[in-house]
Amino acid sequence: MGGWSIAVHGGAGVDPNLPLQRQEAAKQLLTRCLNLGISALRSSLSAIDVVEHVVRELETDPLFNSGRGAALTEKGTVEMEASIMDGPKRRCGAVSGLTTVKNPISLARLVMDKSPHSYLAFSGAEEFAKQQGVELVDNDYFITEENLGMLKLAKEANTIMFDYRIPLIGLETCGAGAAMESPIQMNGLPISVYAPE
Amino acid sequence: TVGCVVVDSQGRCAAATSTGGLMNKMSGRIGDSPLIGSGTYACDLCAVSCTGEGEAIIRGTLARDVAAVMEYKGLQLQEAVDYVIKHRLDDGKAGMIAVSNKGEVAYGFNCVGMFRGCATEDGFMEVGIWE
Repeated sequence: MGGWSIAVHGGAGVDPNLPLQRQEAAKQLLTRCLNLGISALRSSLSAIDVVEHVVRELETDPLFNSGRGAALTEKGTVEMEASIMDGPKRRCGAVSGLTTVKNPISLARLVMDKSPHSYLAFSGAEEFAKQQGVELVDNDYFITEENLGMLKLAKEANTIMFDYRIPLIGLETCGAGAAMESPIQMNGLPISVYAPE
Repeated sequence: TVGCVVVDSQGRCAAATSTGGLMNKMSGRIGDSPLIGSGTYACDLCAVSCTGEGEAIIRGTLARDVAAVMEYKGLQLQEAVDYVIKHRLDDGKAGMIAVSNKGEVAYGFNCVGMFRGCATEDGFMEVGIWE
């Protein structure tokens, strides 16, 4: 039996021109979350408790696309989703379409532990959140100035984009301009509109 | 999208993934992150969390496939991650992190960069973005 190990991620598909200070901020957040998980593992918390604990931290920090700092819908609102799974008995919980739950991953955990189901979505999930007494906030809490700017760029380029932390200039490299280059389709859209996350 | 995978000192694996989805997405759109077996999976053998083009991850049942090739093809964790990234995504772009019940940690991605960090009990620790 090996010892414990942990891995975290903040999204795949990074703009090659991401400013250095953004890269540094991302590395600091990843390091902070790793250390949070490591001290929990050293205190013998179970794997399922550690993953929930670490993802809560990532949701609370606005840097990555989840919780506060989540990507915006075409209407400029936030709809979040999450899932959690415990290996030993393959128990799992998932939620979608959340607009007021501060930490979606903890509601997914409650779906796993406190409901007879494995997945709740939209109004049903919000109802369950109220019953379970989890922390609720206004949808505005999740919306950041930066993401409002990103949404504006995405609309101007008429693209659906992953959470692409790009500087305010240079969208054409991954927006409509890139669409002409690649004929490959994904679900009926040019592959390049799906700018990697 | 953010994610965390852990194997504790008793060999129990767990995975968690959370996201806001796509910028400018249609309201009501569901991606891979909440779908067990696509964006998130954990069993006795391993735990996996994925990120990237949700539609490609869903079609490839990416997270479950890592466990499946370990189980049925006898691949080790990093081999399984590399195999699935290479053979299950078609033209999609994605990344993933994974741990095994033997205390191994692995990650892989076929796009430009992935924000990730990993650590093991014997002192290894790495935080990276690019290759």
